[in-house]
Amino acid sequence: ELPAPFKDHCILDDKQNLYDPSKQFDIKWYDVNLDLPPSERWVQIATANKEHIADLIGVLINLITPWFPNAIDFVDDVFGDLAPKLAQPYRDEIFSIANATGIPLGQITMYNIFYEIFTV
Amino acid sequence: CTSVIAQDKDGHVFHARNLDFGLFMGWDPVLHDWQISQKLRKMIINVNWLKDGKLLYKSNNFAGYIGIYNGLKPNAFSLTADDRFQLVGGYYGILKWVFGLEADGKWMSWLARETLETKTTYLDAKEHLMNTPMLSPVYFILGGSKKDEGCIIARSLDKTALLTEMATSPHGWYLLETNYDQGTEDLYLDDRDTPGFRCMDKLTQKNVGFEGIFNVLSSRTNLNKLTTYTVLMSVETSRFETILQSCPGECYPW
Repeated sequence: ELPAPFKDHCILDDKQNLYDPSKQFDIKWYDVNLDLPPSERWVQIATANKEHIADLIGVLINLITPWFPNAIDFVDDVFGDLAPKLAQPYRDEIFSIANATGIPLGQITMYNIFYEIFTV
Repeated sequence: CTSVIAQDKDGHVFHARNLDFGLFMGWDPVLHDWQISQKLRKMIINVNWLKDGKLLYKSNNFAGYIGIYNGLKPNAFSLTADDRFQLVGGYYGILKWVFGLEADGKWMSWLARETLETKTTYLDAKEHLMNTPMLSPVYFILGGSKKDEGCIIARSLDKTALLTEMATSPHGWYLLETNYDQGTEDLYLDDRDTPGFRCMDKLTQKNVGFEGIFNVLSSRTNLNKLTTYTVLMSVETSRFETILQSCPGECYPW
């Protein structure tokens, strides 16, 4: 016999309202201009957020490294080799993000195709 | 993840989702949170996509990620993408692509972006998302601006495995998708459908709107330690709101 099911909790039962529309302004808005060449579209966003992007990818690689000691080299080499084969305009956009952040191309490529990897 | 499409009694359609990410990717024993989810919360941005000097569509993204998980094209459609885990999954698609066997296959989040950029109606978007070969399975949840425009497209790599329309769904006025095919039982340890359905039923159709749906998506277990944000969308009014989420304290890990 299975144990009791997860105990869910619908906050409507408490007559609570957690929706505060002013909280939407905690998230910053940017423009991505599709009239610009792909290599220029993401420069502002990538530059402004390069530390967060590097931090995230660093945590990912630190998690993999105990199981796979050469994880950084693997990511840089394998995903770096995949990048030139990606379709346009995505290829140029990914190259430009790597340039703007100073993060190796393979790591930015892995980040951008992470959905497909994650569904493993 | 949890995506919801619901329409009120007057046929106004609302679309929302929780994005959950970071499972088994490092646990922070001090903050009792997933490490990756913590990092992602700092990287959420909203984007206005411009073309010919005008707004083409809106999305939210993790900074540095060029594909789309959630987007809204004004007066046309909104879409969200939820993970669909299949044996023939993303690894198979990537391998086929690497060896040139699936040259036309689209990466999931780039197919979503392409749809927002090139399709102008709910029906065009639906056809494109249903029939374009892709490299990984996924659930596309598509909403429109008119009554009954809402569906869940369960995609495998080469076809649509299951299409569920809002009007003919068991609930009639809403659709809720987590990470399981409609009509199948969730994994016991990961049942977010049952609480989600219960909470939506408590909401009732007369209370459908941003406030009501946000409260449903702020309820456990649809809100859990993996949840990074809730996005709320209305195609009819072009409203697009992203609100940070977290589930501190005693909360389910997924």
